Amino acid sequence: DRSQKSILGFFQKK
Amino acid sequence: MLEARLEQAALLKKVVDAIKELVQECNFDCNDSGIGLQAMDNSHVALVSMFLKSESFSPFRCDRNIALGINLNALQKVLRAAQNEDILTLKAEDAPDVVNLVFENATADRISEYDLKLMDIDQEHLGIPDTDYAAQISMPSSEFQRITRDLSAISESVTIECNKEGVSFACEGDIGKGNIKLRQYTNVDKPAENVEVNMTEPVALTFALKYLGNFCKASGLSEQVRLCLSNEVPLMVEYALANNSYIRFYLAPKIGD
Repeated sequence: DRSQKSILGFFQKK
Repeated sequence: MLEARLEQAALLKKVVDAIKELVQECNFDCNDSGIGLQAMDNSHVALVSMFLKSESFSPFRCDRNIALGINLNALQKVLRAAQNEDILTLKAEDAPDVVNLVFENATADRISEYDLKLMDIDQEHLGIPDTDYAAQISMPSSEFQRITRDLSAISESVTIECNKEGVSFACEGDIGKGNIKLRQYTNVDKPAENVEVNMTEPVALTFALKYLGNFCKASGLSEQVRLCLSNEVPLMVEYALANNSYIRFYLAPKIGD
């Protein structure tokens, strides 16, 4: 199955 | 201080309706270019980024940066008191405890005034990188809403694939599977019905339909929606508003087998 990624894995905290 | 007057309360009412399932509390960041908002959902899977440019208000005044920490459920309660066609004015001091909302009807014989208590919200901002998306699809927002709703009845996930044939939305669940294909379509008389597909390379990504269904609550804000995809990056779903204002949703994909 595919697993749901977190948006934090793509966009960095400023 | 902040003073921002909207010709139609409907805009703010619809914005709050569009995001309140995803986000319960957030800062409205006000500065001289307008009012912005960026927030993740609790599970950190989706992000909403909204910006209402100062040109969307008349007049608009904001002398210094002000963060209005707002509980959207509370804001919605106050906004229910506004008619869609009312003129809505937001006012706040420089270090406010409350935001003041005034609703005036078109004939100016009713003026309603509310103060909404603000809260301190310690919110992280994420840097959203500029992306040259491999595929951009514009379509009627009602069509995207229908596809999302129909496929949600079959499965929890949808695979959006864009190739030279067009774009497809496919899903598979316990009861069977479904597939909707869209091709480019141009209606000169009714551009709101256009489907436009721009692709530089084929893309196929899988997303949770639950979040797409939430994004579709913004359908009433814009007749068209734009989907932007690149392999292995979040999907961007954009509802463009007048005056270059926008509401954008980002959704992390489901990856791996």
